[in-house]
Amino acid sequence: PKTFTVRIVTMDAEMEFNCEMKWKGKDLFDLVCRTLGLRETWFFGLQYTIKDTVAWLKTDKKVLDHDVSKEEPVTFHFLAKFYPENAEEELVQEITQHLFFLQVKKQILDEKIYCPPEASVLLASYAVQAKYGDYDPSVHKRGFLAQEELLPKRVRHPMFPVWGGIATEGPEGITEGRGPAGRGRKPRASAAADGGRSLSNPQNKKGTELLLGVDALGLHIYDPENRLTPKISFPWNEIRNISYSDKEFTIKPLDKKIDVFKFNSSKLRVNKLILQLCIGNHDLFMRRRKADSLEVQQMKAQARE
Amino acid sequence: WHQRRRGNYGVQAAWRRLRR
Repeated sequence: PKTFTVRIVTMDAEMEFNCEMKWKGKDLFDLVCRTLGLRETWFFGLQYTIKDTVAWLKTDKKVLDHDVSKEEPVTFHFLAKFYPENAEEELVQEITQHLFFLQVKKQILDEKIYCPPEASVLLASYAVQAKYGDYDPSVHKRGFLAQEELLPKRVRHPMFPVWGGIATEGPEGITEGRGPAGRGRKPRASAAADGGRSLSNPQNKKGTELLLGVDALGLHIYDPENRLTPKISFPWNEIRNISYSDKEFTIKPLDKKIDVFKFNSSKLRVNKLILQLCIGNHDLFMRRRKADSLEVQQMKAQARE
Repeated sequence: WHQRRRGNYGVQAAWRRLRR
């Protein structure tokens, strides 16, 4: 059969595949997951960029029917698309934790997700411990972290005594069996940072700029000045319906006494993305409230061993 | 023409489908 070349970029690897012309998104996605040895596939997706907006490969649509550049190799980024409610409980396998760790770390360093300075320093110290093990003064000499990128630019301000912070954080807070050491340590980054919210910037009717966040628990509206505490939150079980028409996006609360919330996005494409993220996040929200599948039960048992 | 300009997701309806 006729094929085309696809390049897949993960957080720490690049690979190429020959993809059949007729393959759907799911065929390619499954092949990538098998190659990585990843079983907790439901958090992930294949991302591409179109006109400065990210989009995700649809499982039931042919790869080549997507609005991707047809120049070979066709490139996709393999990334976490949905974040867990509770990273420690839900990210079972080491490979899943590893991919989340790398992705969230990068997003914090690139300031794509906001992480307060104190939390950044704490997370940096965990990252160092994950990579180098427990602090040992005979091995870890002064300056051994100089080449590492560990903190967002904003935090690396000369006036901010970060290195002192890490140095004391190292031997004090991070010894085996204390604090966050051990399993489940890495993915905490997502919980401590922005909770895995995908932020986009819709505008309301008056033209005031707002930020919309979609996460594991619902939809949140933020003032751009404060990305940590939402102005308004719509938990999944308090929403009746979500819809868009062109650039207008509508959230209908279950309680009829609460106003319908409307805003305008910059592009129709953004509304499509938001609705997709809503459906996927809500689907996972519902699944978490049902018994674990046999596959997940088995993985958890293995991880405990 | 092909591009759909509307989208809709019934959050409560999805819940009901699941519980059935």
